[in-house]
Amino acid sequence: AQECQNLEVERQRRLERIKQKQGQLQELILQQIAFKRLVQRNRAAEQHAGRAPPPNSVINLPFIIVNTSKRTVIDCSISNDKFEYLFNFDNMFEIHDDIEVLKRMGMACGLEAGRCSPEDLKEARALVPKALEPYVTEMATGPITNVYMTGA
Amino acid sequence: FYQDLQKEVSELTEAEEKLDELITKCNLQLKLLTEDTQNKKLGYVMCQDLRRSFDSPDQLVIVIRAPAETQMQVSEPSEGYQVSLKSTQGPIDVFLCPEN
Amino acid sequence: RTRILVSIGESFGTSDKFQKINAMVNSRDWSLKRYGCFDRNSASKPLKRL
Repeated sequence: AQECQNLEVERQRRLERIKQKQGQLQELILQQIAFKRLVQRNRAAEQHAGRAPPPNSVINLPFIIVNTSKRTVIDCSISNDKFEYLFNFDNMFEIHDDIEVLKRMGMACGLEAGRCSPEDLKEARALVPKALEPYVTEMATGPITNVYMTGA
Repeated sequence: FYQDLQKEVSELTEAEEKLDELITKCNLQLKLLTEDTQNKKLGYVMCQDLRRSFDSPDQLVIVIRAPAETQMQVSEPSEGYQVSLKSTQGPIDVFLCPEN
Repeated sequence: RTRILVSIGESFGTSDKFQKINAMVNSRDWSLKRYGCFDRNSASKPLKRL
């Protein structure tokens, strides 16, 4: 009975770790697809325009954004060498990283929300290595809950 | 019951090892992808992309581009919130995303 | 005082890096002198959800 109990504890622990790692894998797949589609979009736009966009109209990755209401008063102090900044906000704000912005731009084909059209799914599957294709298919309708032991 | 448990735990071990292998590969692929020179040049968003990420026009969007390992600390002083940025590897760029 | 420290400057970190900060900042009752009792309806609207 004791050995069964120990195994049961081990089983629970493994299940939790697998669930956490499935979430980690899902995020990595989203990031890979979103970044590849962003690069594809920009390459096609530059080819179409025949030139790169003006430098002051683009924001290169990596970046983070802070968004807040326009009525927020923000006190900002900056060191001379721009190595240190101090902001004081008097209103609420949100901070997001670049990958979150890419998801909101639709670069992850809606996989982050488990809402991906068949056409987008086809495109997303083509952007990842074979071993990840079954995970992308699963993500099209919800979070990853399986582990595929073979590419199939 | 014990043998069933043993079998299940061994399958779970295999599954976890498979996930570890895939995560390692994905991290490597992403690193190679983002470090590729061409991709570095093409890895950008336009200001209007940011604008479109927020549906309400009354949003102020501050963009922060910082060198690796820059520390951001958000603390709750007596009033409002304080956000401090400290870089050790180069200057930090902070600018407002233009309206149009 | 609550204090959260994150490292920035790299792309594609963990996706929930800023969730704790956003939760902390937006859970606070912003009844500041400046706005009297800050009207939550006029607070910054939630971001567009896909």
